[in-house]
Amino acid sequence: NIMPFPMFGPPNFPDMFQSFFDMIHQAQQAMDVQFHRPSFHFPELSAENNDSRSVCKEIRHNSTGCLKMKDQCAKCQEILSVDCSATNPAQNQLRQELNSSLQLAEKFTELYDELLQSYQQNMFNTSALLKQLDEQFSWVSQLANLTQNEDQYSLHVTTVASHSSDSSVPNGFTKVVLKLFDSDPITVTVPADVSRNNPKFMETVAEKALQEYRQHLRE
Amino acid sequence: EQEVSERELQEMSTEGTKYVNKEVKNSLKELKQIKTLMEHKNDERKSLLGNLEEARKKKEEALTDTKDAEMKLKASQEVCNETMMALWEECKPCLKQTCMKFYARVCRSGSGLVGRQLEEFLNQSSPFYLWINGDRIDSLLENDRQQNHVLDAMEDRFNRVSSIMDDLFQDSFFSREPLDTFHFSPFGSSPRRPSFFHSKSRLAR
Repeated sequence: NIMPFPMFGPPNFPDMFQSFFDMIHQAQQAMDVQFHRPSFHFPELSAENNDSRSVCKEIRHNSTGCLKMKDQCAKCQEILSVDCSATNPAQNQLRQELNSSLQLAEKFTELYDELLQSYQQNMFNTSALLKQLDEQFSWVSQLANLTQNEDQYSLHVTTVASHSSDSSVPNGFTKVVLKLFDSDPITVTVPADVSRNNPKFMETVAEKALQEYRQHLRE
Repeated sequence: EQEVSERELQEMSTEGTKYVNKEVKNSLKELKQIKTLMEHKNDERKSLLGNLEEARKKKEEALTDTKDAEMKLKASQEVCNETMMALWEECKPCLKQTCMKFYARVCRSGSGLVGRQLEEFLNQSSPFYLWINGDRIDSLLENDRQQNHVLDAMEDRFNRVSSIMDDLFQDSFFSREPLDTFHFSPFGSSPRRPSFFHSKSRLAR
């Protein structure tokens, strides 16, 4: 009898697992609220990868989006190529410094954006692991919540019937009513090809009962 | 009338119990595997945070240099002013026309209001802003603000999750190694491993 897991020593099943279910769900909520809202998107960096939506938004917001179209106007282009070094040599030097630091800032902003996307992907992956944790383990935790007392059986057969003792049971089938820990009674019907003398009989019953229980939890 | 004897029911319960216990054990193994995967994800996250911090520093440095150069340029922006103003008077109508054409074609909503707003914006703007790429600088500053907000939001979420997972993996049997069958050490004395998501300092705190 592996309960209660002698390798982990004496604490009983409920104490170990009861809180898991809530904790896993709390963690899922904490993780997922942020990412599944539509507003969670990344800032677009420069005109070329700005999609139209964000340019429209910028134009509506404060018209600066229009300045991104200066490349399409010759006279605006000429402003960009005005050379003031004749009257003020320092101006051009300064402007070159500004442009190189501006390009550097844009480069690191782009890198930062990529890292943020990787970070978000990491969060999504962690969120997926939490979901897996929930699917793999919540049923154990829920069963622990059902356990009122330390019974030596985690599966307790209460009734076995066949067509001869219960006409509602189809011919050749076996109906087994059982409890998992202190769950509500679960009824399992085993087809004729797995008779009660078959060594696999109780494994089939237990497998069906667990499937039924986990299905019920998911619903 | 009972189809099987009490003894048979007990035998069946024992058989069924073995199967359920095996399934519970399998779930525990799965749980441990997921825990390991989450630890790897968390290590990955920490290294990403380090890279983000490095990129942030370089970005902030370049932004500071940009703003310094902009300030110095603004200090003597009257230079070339006439040339620029003359060009600006011809640049504005083209800019307005190009922008409104784009807006009507792509954005489809309310171009009247946007047109008046743009007119006002262009009349208040100076060609100097264009000359120093003021629009690109403002875009970067806006991006910078948004990126900080995005990371803060993600970090906040993750910290909540990690404290819950710490509890889940710390205070239950995960913090104990499976005991070998000969020696039984009471759970309380098992050495507490560093907490799940944070370095030891978290335990100190």
